[in-house]
Amino acid sequence: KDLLAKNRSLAKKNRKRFDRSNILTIDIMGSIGSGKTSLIKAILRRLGMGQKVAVIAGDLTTTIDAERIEAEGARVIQVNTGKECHLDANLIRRAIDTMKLDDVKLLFIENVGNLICPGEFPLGAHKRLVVTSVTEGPYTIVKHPYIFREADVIVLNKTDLAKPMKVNIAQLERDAQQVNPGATFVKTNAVKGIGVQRVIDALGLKT
Amino acid sequence: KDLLAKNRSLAKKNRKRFDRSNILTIDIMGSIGSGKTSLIKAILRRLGMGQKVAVIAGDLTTTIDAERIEAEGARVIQVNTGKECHLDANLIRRAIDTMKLDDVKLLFIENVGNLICPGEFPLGAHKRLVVTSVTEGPYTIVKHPYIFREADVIVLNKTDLAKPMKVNIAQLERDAQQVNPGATFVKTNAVKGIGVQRVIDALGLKT
Ligand SMILES: Nc1nc2c(ncn2[C@@H]2O[C@H](COP(=O)(O)OP(=O)(O)OP(=O)(O)O)[C@@H](O)[C@H]2O)c(=O)[nH]1
Ligand SMILES: Nc1nc2c(ncn2[C@@H]2O[C@H](COP(=O)(O)OP(=O)(O)OP(=O)(O)O)[C@@H](O)[C@H]2O)c(=O)[nH]1
Ligand SMILES: [Mg+2]
Ligand SMILES: [Mg+2]
Repeated sequence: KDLLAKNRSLAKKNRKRFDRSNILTIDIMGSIGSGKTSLIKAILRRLGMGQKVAVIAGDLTTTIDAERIEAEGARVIQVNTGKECHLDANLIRRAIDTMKLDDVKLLFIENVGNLICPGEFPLGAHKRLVVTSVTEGPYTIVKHPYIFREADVIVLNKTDLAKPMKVNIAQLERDAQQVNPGATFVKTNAVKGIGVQRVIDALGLKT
Repeated sequence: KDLLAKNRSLAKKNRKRFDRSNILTIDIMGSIGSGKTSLIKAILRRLGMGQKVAVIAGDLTTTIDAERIEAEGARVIQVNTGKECHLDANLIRRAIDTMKLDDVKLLFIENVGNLICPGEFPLGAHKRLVVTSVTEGPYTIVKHPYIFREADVIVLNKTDLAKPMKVNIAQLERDAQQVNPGATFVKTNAVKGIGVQRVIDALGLKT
């Protein structure tokens, strides 16, 4: 559709800006409450890069995630999408226009919690990560192949809850491998920081 | 937008058909993996109405949910939406055109797992229910006010996992009350059948 093409062209422009300013940009997607914010917080804690990292937090409404991420010392801006089920390249362009990005080397974009819409709207990031959690059950990956195929890194979070959920983690890993053999698959407990170094390595972030 | 208006008009037509055939229709919405299918199965088991109940299962792809629901003895049809993040009134119209609905008194529609898009696309149901689960964390309701405002019944599922998730159930109940004071709030464990009778009562289903 025309809207998708227009977004892709704006995404390419965003990417050129990031490249010119030497800012590595990561699009963090995933289901509602899968652990995107917790993962970003855990990554920031490990990187200890303070204000050299910027974060754009996307949600329909509220500033909850921006406030939680700000506590880790990064520059943060909250973007509210209203009723849109995804961030888009235009919102990102407007967000970075308002941010002071000198000395920033790394930009995380936390996309809206949704396993469908964000896959269709690239933002101009260098890497795309999708987080799903064990608590969504065993079928999440096979039911949403399109977004998982966009991922460079697939994170299966909340591994601590596999037992009460009776979910087979090995099967979910096979599903990820089948849907997107090129992606790196990492298991995490974002609250405890387990698996976070492996996510950092998979994203190619220098520590 | 024009698409939304067209959908609302088709939804009204669906509703007229359901009313003429005396079929009570319930739209079951909720986040990915929140427990929609498990809740429908638990309700079917309690109602014991066999083929007098029909279910339309909506997903981007796969027939997984239709197969799981079929095991409970209801008539089931799977609708795949492709890349659409919601069912719409037209898909429902086409689905019921293919189903044999004589003797059917009750129709459940399991919407696509998503807390944004389905709220905007009524299907012609008599009642709308939204399921969210404790494992999505504490902010889900306040972050997605629009869909929760569409609900006649709000279900908070997976209450058994409140402790490992460190989620305050009472606060989520207050959030639901604040966002939509008119909705009935029910706490469930859909796998164990806990709270399911209360959902049946809240929906006004005769047992
Ligand atoms: N048990 C457990 N809980 C987790 C884990 N990761 C995150 N959580 C909890 O899950 C809930 C949701 O985490 P968030 O980080 O807010 O998830 P999110 O993907 O950012 O959510 P949205 O932005 O609202 O879509 C919170 O209560 C977290 O504390 C984990 O690995 N294990
Ligand atoms: N511990 C626990 N697990 C549950 C509960 N309800 C559902 N589950 C599990 O949660 C997972 C997802 O349940 P489903 O019923 O498939 O959820 P859904 O909303 O239909 O999922 P989608 O249709 O894929 O969006 C499955 O592994 C269920 O067994 C509950 O109350 N407690
Ligand atoms: Mg978040
Ligand atoms: Mg389901």
